[in-house]
Amino acid sequence: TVGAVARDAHGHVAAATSTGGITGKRWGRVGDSPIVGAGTWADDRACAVSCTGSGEFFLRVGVAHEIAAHLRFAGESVQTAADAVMAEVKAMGGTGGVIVVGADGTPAWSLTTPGMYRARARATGVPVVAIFGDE
Amino acid sequence: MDDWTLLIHGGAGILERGKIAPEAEAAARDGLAQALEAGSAVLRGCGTALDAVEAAVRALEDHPAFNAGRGSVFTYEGRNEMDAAIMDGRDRSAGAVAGVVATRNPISLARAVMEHSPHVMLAGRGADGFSRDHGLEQADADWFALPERRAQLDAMKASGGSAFDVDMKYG
Repeated sequence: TVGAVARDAHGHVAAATSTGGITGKRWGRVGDSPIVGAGTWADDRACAVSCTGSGEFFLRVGVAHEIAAHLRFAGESVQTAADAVMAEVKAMGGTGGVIVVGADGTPAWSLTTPGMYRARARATGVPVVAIFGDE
Repeated sequence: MDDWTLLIHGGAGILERGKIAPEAEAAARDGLAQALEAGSAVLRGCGTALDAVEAAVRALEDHPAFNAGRGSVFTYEGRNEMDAAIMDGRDRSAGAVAGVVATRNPISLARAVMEHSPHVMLAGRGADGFSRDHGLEQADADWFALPERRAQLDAMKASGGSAFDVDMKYG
């Protein structure tokens, strides 16, 4: 699964997610990636989110929309919201990661796995490319 | 205000130092850097977040190191069936496709659904037909069928295992 979230110079956010699914999937199985609110979400009032991981759990938690709700209604920071919702996924038995950009441009990622292919860039500052959890 | 932010991912899983072949790690870092630049170039030029995320994901779909587009894993039947979604925070418009098999960049098909249909999500053969009708670049099964992904399917079947998330198992 791959994804991107962005906040542009005009203050708008967007999210995109694309996947081949899981090896050996049968019966037309679909995970969270194409399900708006689960694997992908963008709302200028809150943030943009793209997810990767055990899709069935991301569907049940409604991860992407849930992170936006934590921002909008609990006033949490982007990182706090991402970590809190990923903790819910983990408590349910799921694993994976999310990338999030707040409407103010604040970046965050959160993962329950040892690693995640990820990268980020901002108008100012040095781009970051990371794989392992401790990077 | 010219401030912008872009984040991308290429999947999460059992990605631990020493467990990924050096050339695979280098290929993944290179793919991530290329995709980051593809999206950053849009934002640097004062483009929209929507264009930036589509550009970044297209680059990741075209790179064989990631499970999407060309690097997609196989279904049990040995096919590549892909899913994608895109969403615009300005008005919460969205487009999504599931189970598509013949569009080179599924994320661009999802965007076409958002911009050229009254729907949010299309699936299966109907989505493939919409793709052809709207002139998206088509790709045949050979384009998507990478040997290393077939080896993962064969390994799963040989072990009698069931479907698994390739990132979780192979990174």
